[in-house]
Amino acid sequence: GGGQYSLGKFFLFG
Amino acid sequence: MLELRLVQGGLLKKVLESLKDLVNDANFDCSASGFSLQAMDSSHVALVALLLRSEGFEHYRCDRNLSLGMNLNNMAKMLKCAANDDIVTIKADDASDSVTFMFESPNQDKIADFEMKLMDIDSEHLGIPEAEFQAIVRMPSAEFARICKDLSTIGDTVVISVTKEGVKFSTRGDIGTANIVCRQNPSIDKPEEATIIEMEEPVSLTFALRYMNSFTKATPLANQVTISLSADLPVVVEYRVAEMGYIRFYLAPKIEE
Repeated sequence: GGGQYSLGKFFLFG
Repeated sequence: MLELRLVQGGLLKKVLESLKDLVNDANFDCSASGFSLQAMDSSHVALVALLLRSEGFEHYRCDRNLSLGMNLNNMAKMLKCAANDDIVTIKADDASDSVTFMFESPNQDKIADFEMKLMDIDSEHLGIPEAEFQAIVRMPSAEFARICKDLSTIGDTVVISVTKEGVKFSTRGDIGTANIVCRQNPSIDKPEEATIIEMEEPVSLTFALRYMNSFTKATPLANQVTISLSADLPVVVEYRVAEMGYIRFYLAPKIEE
């Protein structure tokens, strides 16, 4: 259960 | 012109085995400082960062920065043809659309070269900020792999909780629940068997076991694994690559229900 965060929430795409 | 000669060619074989199931295609970046890679899995949930410092190679020539786009499955297939104790040399010309892997047996009686086509890969590079972690767990890599494998037979996710009592790995599934606690164990005599917990604050995060199990493919690289945790940040699972660098896996947490 529960959703999944993606990395883009934490890291900046450069 | 790029020419990298690695006496411990078996390390490169192990690195590829640990990457190829997580990432399909990736750019290897070569610069004067080393051979590196940063790539995400296709769902943008996990990221791998590899660094092999130039000093770790017996010979390291990189005239200008080069980015070599490779299919990691194909690269792994070629490196599988090298023996574990072979010396591996990676060669590429600046304008070339291929890379050559040369394998030399330790006594030089067998020399093989495999040429692989390069690919153009649009990669999204992520800026990873330096983070202070609330808890850092260092433990035997084989133990961590065993825990992830065992828990994935029961549930899909693992809750990793660090307190001053130790580190707890928990899961729940249709058939029931499981909790495994590893206590601090300095293991002075056998440092490779130590479990060391550095904790600023208790922390508890939930992660998908499927990715954790994929990261543990790197277990043959290092006796110890380091798991760095902070609330609402991706976990960092790090394996050292001999004295020359590291492979770091980042995994975004699950959203708490």
